[in-house]
Amino acid sequence: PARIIAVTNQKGGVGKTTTTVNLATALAASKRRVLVIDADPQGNASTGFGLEMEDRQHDLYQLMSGAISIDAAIHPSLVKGLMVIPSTGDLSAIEIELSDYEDREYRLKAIIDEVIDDYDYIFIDCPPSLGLLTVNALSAADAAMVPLQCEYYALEGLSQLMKTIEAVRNGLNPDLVLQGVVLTMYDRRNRLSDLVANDVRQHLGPLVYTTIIPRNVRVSEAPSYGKPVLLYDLDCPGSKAYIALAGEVIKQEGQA
Amino acid sequence: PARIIAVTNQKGGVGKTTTTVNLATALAASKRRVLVIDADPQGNASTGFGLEMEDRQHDLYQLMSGAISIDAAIHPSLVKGLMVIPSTGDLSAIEIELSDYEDREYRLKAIIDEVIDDYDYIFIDCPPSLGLLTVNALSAADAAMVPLQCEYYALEGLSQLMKTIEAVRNGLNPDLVLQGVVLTMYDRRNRLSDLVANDVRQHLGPLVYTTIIPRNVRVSEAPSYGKPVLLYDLDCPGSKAYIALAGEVIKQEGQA
Ligand SMILES: Nc1ncnc2c1ncn2[C@@H]1O[C@H](COP(=O)(O)OP(=O)(O)OP(=O)(O)O)[C@@H](O)[C@H]1O
Ligand SMILES: Nc1ncnc2c1ncn2[C@@H]1O[C@H](COP(=O)(O)OP(=O)(O)OP(=O)(O)O)[C@@H](O)[C@H]1O
Ligand SMILES: [Mg+2]
Ligand SMILES: [Mg+2]
Repeated sequence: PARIIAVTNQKGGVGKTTTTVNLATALAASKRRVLVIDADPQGNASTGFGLEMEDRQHDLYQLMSGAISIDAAIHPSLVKGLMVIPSTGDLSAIEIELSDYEDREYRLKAIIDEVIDDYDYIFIDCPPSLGLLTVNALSAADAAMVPLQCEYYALEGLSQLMKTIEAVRNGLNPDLVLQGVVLTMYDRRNRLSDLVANDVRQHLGPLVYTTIIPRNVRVSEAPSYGKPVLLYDLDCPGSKAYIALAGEVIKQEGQA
Repeated sequence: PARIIAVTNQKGGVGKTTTTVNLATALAASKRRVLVIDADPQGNASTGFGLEMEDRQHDLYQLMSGAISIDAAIHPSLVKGLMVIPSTGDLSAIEIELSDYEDREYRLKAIIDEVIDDYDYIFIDCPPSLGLLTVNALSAADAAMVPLQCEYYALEGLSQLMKTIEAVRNGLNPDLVLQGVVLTMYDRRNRLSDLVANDVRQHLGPLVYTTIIPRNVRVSEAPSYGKPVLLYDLDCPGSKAYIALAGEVIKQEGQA
């Protein structure tokens, strides 16, 4: 069955979507079968894979509210071997719609279980909050992946996030582990980048990937062309970093 | 009475906290009496003003849940003429606590009304979501201020945000207007910055401030010293930009 990874951090703008889109693409390029679920009403991951609004008629909101089957919600992407369940602003209504449901935290897990054997990886891109969508993602996931921007405010939020992951492990999902922490938007001109990177490695050690994602303008240009950066500019530092990160994730496959 | 401004954008990491902290400081330096309310459970605005955890015993969570009076929640800051109502992770519990309240959207407005004559400006720093805390801020506010990062994903979220502000104006707060859109983290090396800036000015015209906040490493360093950038490095491009922005906000005072 697939390895289900929730990409999460309640701090905004730290590279959750960028990491989901580009790591998933690098894994698909390494012949893994990958599904990306866009669980953020902003729909940025769907945009990152070039899905226009008309391609999102059948989206995660309709799937979670039971209006469509999962087959209708899974869309091909321009990346061979990578499928996407897209999102639109409609998804922000799901929190209220599910509020009376008995098992509202497990709605996403029930959906994913139907296709768990069709993929090697299922990534869930989370919104910047710890609400019902993120709880659904953490309850469905085998592991949480935490992008961490090399900035001071982002460092502050890390301990809150670890507490949340621990709370989910002690309640809704006892098997939840940390897949790893990914340092993002590292800028060697900014002396804070080193401070944050060293600080995180000191606290979390081997849980932090060796690969550091550099701040690279090509990474932020790619979504405006509806492409992952690997398809937009394979030779740029951003692409190389996400390919190296995929290498580290693949190495983790062998470990229990 | 004070002008109440909610600094909001559901897109994460666009400069909401940085704009709140530094614009409020520049206005206090121009002899305005300013109160900053940290309505984000991440507590970044509280950190930006140097409030340690022990200074946050009485926070917005306790105030909104009725445990303390507003006088206990208002703390002095290192900026003369600027007070802060701080936050901690406890605030994320308020959404559930208030869910059965009759007027849960107006909780913050009821609190602010008590001190509205003590200040010239009251800023509310919002979390990156459109949940109860942001709805409370928009329901209490005279106007919304929207920081917009000069990046592609950030542009995408703008129309959703405008719809939300419109929905609040048509329901909970008929007087809500747009104070203005602030372009942030503008980087002349990144050709997207110009694309986004031109695109936004084309759509929103005079609603976009003339002042553009440049990407400036001193701005992101300042919070690690618990200071607004104006106190950390008054001569840097970031400080100059926030001072210019305060000048534009002051010019708006005369307009009805
Ligand atoms: N390595 C990088 N180099 C340059 N820009 C980057 C990099 N990673 C991300 N960005 C840009 O930074 C911004 C924030 O990244 P992204 O949207 O992926 O973060 P996020 O955590 O998903 O945000 P949100 O909290 O809103 O979901 C985007 O405009 C993105 O293009
Ligand atoms: N002009 C700037 N130049 C350089 N860095 C900046 C600038 N403005 C903000 N930053 C940095 O970018 C990051 C995001 O900014 P900030 O935290 O203010 O955004 P936010 O919208 O409040 O985020 P959130 O959505 O998590 O509340 C922070 O680390 C901040 O220090
Ligand atoms: Mg995102
Ligand atoms: Mg903030």
